[in-house]
Amino acid sequence: NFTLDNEFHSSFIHRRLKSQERREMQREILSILGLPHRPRPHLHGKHNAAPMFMLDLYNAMSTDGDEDRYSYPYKPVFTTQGPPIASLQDNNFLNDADMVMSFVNLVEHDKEFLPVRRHHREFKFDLSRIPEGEAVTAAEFRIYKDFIHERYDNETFRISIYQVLEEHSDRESDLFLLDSRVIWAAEEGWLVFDVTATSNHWVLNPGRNLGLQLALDSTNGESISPRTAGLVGRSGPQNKQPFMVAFFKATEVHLRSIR
Amino acid sequence: SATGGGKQRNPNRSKGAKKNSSTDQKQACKKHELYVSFRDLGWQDWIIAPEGYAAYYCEGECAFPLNSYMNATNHAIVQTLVHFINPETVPKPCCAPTQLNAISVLYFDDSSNVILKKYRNMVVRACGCH
Repeated sequence: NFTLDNEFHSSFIHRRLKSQERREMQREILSILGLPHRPRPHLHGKHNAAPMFMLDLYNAMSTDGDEDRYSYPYKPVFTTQGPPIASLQDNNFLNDADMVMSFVNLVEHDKEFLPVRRHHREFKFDLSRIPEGEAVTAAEFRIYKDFIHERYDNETFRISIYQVLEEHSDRESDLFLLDSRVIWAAEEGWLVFDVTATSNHWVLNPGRNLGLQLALDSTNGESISPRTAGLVGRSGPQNKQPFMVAFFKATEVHLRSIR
Repeated sequence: SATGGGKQRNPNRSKGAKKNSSTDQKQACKKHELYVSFRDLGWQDWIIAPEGYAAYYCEGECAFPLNSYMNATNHAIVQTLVHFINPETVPKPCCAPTQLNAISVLYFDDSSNVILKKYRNMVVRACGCH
């Protein structure tokens, strides 16, 4: 129940509206929201991790009278899967943001390149629909790592995230390393990577958005399949799907255009 | 002194507002309940939260004497006095929001990306005479 005020929960449309009146009313409200038309989202992605993460952020916000700024104590929201999705750092990002947007992963390929035998996974996010006048203040790529029972007890992996600079049909893509860290093989939970600079680059240069690449290596340098390492992909649970989230701040005042 | 002929000014009452008083007595300028329902617009397939929000509205008289709780500007006080002295020259001040709050809306776009955005000046926090 996300109703802000249950006391007034009754129909506010007290008379039957004509079709034209209803369209005009909806157009007026959509113009306030800054939307050119009524969105028609796909139904299948509604229970993915991204909406749940965003709901965590929404629920963490204070809805008291003083809303000249995002101001709220962070209240972790525990999902049925356990640890909260949104973090304290996300709370700090939210304090400075006017808008937060999560992005659906458009593609996912587990690839293996021979003869080097390098496993990796690719991701793509469409940042071309960012409203004008919004600048990225922070962005994260999030992927869930499940607990794996066998083979890798007490071992560690090095997980690396790359920005794809250029693709080639006959060889590996040109990559730029964004982040790299060591994780326990037995680790479970959300892995969060800072992709702020990359996101800014993609917003300003949409044609250069060739996606991200993720790769894992064992301690002895052997390439590890993301699936084997427990990284959840498209075939995994909906509420653990990888996604990207970006925090924005308005750089200009939004004025309604003349109708 | 004020100049200009007086014009009949009819209050422009908004339709569809849920009022909490059915009397004809003129009430002082104050905040009234108004709930805007996204659900009633049939938008629950793309707006995740909220289902609606309490927007409130301002209505009431701004007549002499303006009490301190009416949040009147100095100009409104002066205008009230002029109207009281000569009603046909200037109208009474308007009862309007003096402070507004923002709301946050969580919604899907066409690509099923999720947006959380703050929209300013959506909720009346206080009414006053202007």
